[in-house]
Amino acid sequence: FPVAPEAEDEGKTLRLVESYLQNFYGLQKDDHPYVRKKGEDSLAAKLKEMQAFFGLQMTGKPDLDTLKMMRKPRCGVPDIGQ
Amino acid sequence: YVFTAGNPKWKRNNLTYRILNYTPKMRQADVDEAIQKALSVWSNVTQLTFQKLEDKEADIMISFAYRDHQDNSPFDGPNGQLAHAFQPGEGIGGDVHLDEEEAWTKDGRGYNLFIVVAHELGHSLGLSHSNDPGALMYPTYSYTDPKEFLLPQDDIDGIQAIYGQSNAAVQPTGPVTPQACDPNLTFDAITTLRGETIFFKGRYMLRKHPERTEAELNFISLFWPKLPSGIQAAYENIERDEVLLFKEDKYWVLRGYDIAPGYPKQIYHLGFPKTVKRVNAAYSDEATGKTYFFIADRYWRYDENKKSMDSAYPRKIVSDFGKIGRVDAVFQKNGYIYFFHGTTQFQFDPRAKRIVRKMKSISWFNC
Repeated sequence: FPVAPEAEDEGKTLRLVESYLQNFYGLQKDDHPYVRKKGEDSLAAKLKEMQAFFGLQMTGKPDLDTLKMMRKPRCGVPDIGQ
Repeated sequence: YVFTAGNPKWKRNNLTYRILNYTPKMRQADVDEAIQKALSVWSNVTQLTFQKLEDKEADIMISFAYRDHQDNSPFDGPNGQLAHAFQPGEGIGGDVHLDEEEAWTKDGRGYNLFIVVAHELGHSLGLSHSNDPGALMYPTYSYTDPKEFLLPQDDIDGIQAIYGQSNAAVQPTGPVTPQACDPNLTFDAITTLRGETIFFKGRYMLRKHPERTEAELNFISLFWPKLPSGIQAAYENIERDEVLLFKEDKYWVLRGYDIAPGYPKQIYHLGFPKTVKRVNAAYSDEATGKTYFFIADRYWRYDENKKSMDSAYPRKIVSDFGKIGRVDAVFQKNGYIYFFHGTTQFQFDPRAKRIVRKMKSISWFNC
């Protein structure tokens, strides 16, 4: 079946979030995307790290303000670590 | 500010740089000038010097690169990642790579090469990203007119912590990012704008929406790249859905969110005498169509319908508004007039013709 637009959007958003956190916050590229991580979801933890850096609400979720920040043009150097 | 992990730094102050290639989107001379100006941003506040090399290996090699350029950090096409740089060290250390697919310019269009290179050189010298939204080393791009650019204090503190101060007799200082709840915060100008309230300070504006508890800090240039920083007075003409912004003897008109064509104009266009060099503050009374301009210890009244100054003005501020001193900023809201003088704010009731309350200037930010 054709992917419903909102599901497609969701997929696009997830890819944006993952590549942003991989590029700038050291999120490990996930070789086994369907294997649940131990402890708190590392994606949510990395999201909180990014939200803390930019002074956003630390929801651990890709809310509007977080996505708005992720879409801003920026420097390619990571914000955390090198 | 943040040092790069491991605190890498150059062991000497006299560094070399080389421009390996050029972008076809700018004149070569403009690229040279942007890069030279970006280097001086850092040499002006330290004892670092940068010598340009034409053909040998330099400490800082600056190049425009495309997508995967063999450094394990491929670029991503237009927008997104604009550039990156490497921390001090041998070989690729210190080098700056600029994404060739970006719209590089020497002004406010696309991405200003000077601003981006100045940021990347911060990395080349050992700085990481700062979380001060006003800092040059903040990760996201924001335009500042190169002619008006001043290295923010956060960046000065960071680079001097690595390489020491400059030789100058008086140490250079830079703009400090306003904090909404800083009790010492004062304002250059304030205006309403379609139900919101905009507080101007230096190159920043604090945007307060009645339904949001937090004020949003932005660069003025984010909304209006053609407006200068240091706006001195501003007022909204609600009926015409316009905001007038003043700096020195000029004013701009915002129609909605856009600068109206044909501005800036000289303030004498409004009827001021040539003895007036600038406006300190202004507000417009929606009910009467009268606009009040405050200059030093006097004020003028302008009729928005007749589009001319009322006669029998200027008058002394103290005669009609009481002891509020020099007016830094003023705006009208819910029938009251709010005068700002330094860190003090006076709420004036135009019906009772008197000050009804005195508050801190930051009372609007729910501190």
